[in-house]
Amino acid sequence: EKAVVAGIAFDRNEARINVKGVPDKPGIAYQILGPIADANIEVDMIIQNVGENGTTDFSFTVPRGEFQRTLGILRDVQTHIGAAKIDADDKVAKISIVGVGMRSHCGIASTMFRTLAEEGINIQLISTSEIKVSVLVDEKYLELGVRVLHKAFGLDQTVEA
Amino acid sequence: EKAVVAGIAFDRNEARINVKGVPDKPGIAYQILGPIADANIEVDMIIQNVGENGTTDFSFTVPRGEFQRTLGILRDVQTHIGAAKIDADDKVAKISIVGVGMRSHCGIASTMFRTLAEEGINIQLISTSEIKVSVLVDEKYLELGVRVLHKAFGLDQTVEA
Ligand SMILES: C[C@@H](O)[C@H](N)C(=O)O
Ligand SMILES: C[C@@H](O)[C@H](N)C(=O)O
Repeated sequence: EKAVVAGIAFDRNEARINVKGVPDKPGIAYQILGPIADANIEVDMIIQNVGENGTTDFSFTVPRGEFQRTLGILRDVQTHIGAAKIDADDKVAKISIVGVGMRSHCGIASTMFRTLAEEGINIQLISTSEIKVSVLVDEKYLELGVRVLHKAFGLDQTVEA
Repeated sequence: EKAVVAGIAFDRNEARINVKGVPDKPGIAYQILGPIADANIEVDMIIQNVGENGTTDFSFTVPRGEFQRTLGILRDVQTHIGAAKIDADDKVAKISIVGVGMRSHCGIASTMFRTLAEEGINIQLISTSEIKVSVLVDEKYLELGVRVLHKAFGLDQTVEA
């Protein structure tokens, strides 16, 4: 199956929130996201990696306009679930490689990572699906990142998410 | 935009590898995934959360049949990049809620998390895209998880990924 990269999508309207050191037990993901859903805040990426020693970190992104409201809701949640701290950043941007047949081509993801590395762009967060590899980077690297990824994948135009 | 859940997909052919304590600097994601791509190993999920104190964890999933070969490749990588350790598990399964308009409905994700929590099913890893919320759980919970998610979303049949 030949992987085809259809385009590079980006979204500068992202703010990242990381709830660190949460108990890694059933119900915690719901106790974090439930109040955000109840407040009708649109969530884009949700990322959680495997825990260690009974805790893990739970991250998600919201539109920049919802950043402060989200932090306000999480203050109560943090106490309630006993999270170690909340780390947040509204100066991030998402860059995604969009294609078909991604699943069988981790070569596309590794090309993306190499291309960003060559420009000294640090990858803060990664999430993939069958048709997309998405990374969060410092917003100051958005234009540079999109430009060099274009070149690396031989594409002509971008798509703003 | 009304979110519609189209179905529940699952994949029991997953093995999870977590490269823990990697330096959080440009180039590391490529140094981990490059050798896996060069070996033509199919990678499904790639997850990395925000780092702390200069390190982070980098996780990905491969087909179970590639588990040992992947671990073999990573032994050299671990030394080369100075990762703290490699934590792996081939007894996991992926469950995904597939729908449209997911992005604006974190209510779907929170319903999924609540439903799994009510059965005492721990969520090991989470990754989302615009059309999917995917979680990794212990393989022993696959059938139970799929069944209760069906009921929670009022669906009739499943789709094996
Ligand atoms: C951390 C959180 O995902 C927890 N493992 C849960 O199942 O809710
Ligand atoms: C950990 C890894 O993603 C690193 N931040 C990189 O950019 O490669």
